[in-house]
Amino acid sequence: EVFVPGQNVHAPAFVPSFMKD
Amino acid sequence: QEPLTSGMLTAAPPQEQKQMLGERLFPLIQRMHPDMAGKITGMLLEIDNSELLHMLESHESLRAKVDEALAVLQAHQAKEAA
Repeated sequence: EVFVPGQNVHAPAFVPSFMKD
Repeated sequence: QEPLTSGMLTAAPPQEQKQMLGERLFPLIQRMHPDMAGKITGMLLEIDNSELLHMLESHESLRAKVDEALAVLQAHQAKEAA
């Protein structure tokens, strides 16, 4: 799998565990 | 925190693998871009896991991908704003 920047812009933001409830 | 190995990753389910990688990548990216670390990390997590592991070891390659993602993100935001 190759990094395709134009498509990755719609990827959901990552939420680290320390920011979750 | 002990280094993440490919063995540790492959022992976990695919979705958890991305979370594990994200937990390691996020603090590094947060130091570069505090406001957009979550979004940039999310974009980079679409990269192949083996490459993400390499990026955890080589901060130079991480920075290059972060810069690339940021440029795309900013261009996208500018387009949306226009």
